Amino acid sequence: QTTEHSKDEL
Amino acid sequence: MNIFRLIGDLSHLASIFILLHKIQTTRSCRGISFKTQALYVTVFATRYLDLIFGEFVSVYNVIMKLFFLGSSCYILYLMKMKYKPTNDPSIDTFRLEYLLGPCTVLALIFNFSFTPVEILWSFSIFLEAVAILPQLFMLQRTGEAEAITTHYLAALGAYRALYIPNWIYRYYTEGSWDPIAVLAGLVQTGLYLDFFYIYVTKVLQGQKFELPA
Repeated sequence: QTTEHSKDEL
Repeated sequence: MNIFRLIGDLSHLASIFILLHKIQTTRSCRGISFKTQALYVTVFATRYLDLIFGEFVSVYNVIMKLFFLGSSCYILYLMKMKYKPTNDPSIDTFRLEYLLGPCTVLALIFNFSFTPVEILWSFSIFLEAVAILPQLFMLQRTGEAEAITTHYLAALGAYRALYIPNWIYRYYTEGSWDPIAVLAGLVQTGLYLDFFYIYVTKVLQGQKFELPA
């Protein structure tokens, strides 16, 4: 499963 | 937040302080690629649009983003205004269109949705992956670097390298991953491998950073 993880990363 | 990401972010923070320290104490930006620094401003400006258009994540997230935006602009100011005579554009010759072109195309193809903000977000991820190339190219041309410049590069490289265990950790704890960020991050870390090798075998042993002839 993939997700827009990096939106809470820098 | 996990330990890998936290140390990675702190390493990123440290890299900027090392760079500022180098410029201020030597009163010179010799050995620093203006093009790479300008690319970082572009990366932060395009990605951190989410401060305006995205959802609130955390105070930590907002403060760090503002710091990276502010400090990268300040570094450009130092290089172009305050210490301009020490900046030598004649050795900073990497062609930026080789990076901006492909990153634009990739961002138009690979994004989470075909909207300006998402395309710019993807663009920033791809551009960050290769933004260090003008700096590494400059290093290659001059064949050597001041120790402090190599510490800056090592801290910057460590930042993205630490994001890899962070993504592995998140994959196991959250059951998902972000293909755009992860693949770009792997490329980005890969670009540092050569540098890391020389940094560990030479600079950390007290020798000068010199590329083999």
